[in-house]
Amino acid sequence: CKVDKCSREYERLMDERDIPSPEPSTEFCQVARDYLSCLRGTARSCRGNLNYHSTMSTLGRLGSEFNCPRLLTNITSAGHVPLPSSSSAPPRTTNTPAPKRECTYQGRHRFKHCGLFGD
Amino acid sequence: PHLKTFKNEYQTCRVRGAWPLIDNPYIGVQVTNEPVVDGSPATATTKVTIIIRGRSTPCADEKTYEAASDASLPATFIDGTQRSGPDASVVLTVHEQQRIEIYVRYIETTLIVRQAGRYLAFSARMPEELVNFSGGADGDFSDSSLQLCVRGCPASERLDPISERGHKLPWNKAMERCRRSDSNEVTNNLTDHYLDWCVFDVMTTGDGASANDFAAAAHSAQADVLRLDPSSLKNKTTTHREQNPYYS
Repeated sequence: CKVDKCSREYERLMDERDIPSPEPSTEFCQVARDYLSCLRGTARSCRGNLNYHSTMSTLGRLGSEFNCPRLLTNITSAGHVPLPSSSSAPPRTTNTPAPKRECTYQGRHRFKHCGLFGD
Repeated sequence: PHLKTFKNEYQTCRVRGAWPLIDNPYIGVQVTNEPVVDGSPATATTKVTIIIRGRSTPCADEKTYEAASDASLPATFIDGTQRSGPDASVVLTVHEQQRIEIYVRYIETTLIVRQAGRYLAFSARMPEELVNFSGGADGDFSDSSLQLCVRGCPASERLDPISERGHKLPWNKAMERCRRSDSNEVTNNLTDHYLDWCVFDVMTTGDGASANDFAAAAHSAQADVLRLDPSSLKNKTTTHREQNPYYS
């Protein structure tokens, strides 16, 4: 179980970004997300480790308390805001004004499909 | 039901009861599956619930769509509307009473719910980076391990198509039914997993009305893939029953 390795990396990042303690900021939420990701990577071997479970639960509570999902909403897995690109939005009639840019998807147009049917 | 995941994994699952298909900060999709026949592990989808999570964006209010297999597809979200957000960022459209589509512009996502015979079918196309940005309404701060579209069915919920199906119709009859294209079916030829799945379903249920329903469902599902993810189809057709994984 490598929970201590993840904790050391968390402390290093907090020092590096000059965040003294958990706070409701994008920077902290990013560090917390990385911490969670590291912990999940070691989940199998940490199944019986109480420290692992209490750390996971504390991080989940802080994420919720600080509204981290909202703060991180516009951040992609690559860690940056999606770049503008040409849109493939549905065709509009000529007298319809263009939709607001903020409500048009600006990320990469590479898609995935999922389907469920039948018996 | 038969599942094609975002990673192009093809599975047949039992997943009885309510299961999340997609659960991220932008949308949540949940299906309910019920047994097709008493005593059989096979289930089919009887309810689909879609939540557009407006709180993560100024582009839409939260919207919920619910479809059940024992009624016709609703033409609106549960609040009676078909649109939401500035410049209609979310639009619900109805097609031939048997298909509804929800287009969410700010995440460039298309969701399709179909009524296929007595059951429901679902299809989704969304940007790769949002698929990977999973983790439910709480972002990465909740457990995302159950999203069927992202993780597939848990191993314990997968059906072995050979040992766990019944056998009411021989392979060649089922193949004949699945290759026959009725005028009301939306694609001409079933191929790839959709042909295999059709044969599986028709062999299981026999050549009655439900066989027609399942064949129609396979055609509809393939039609959605042709439109939303055509490169995933390899145009494979099973020409010899010895090559069919369900023949043994």
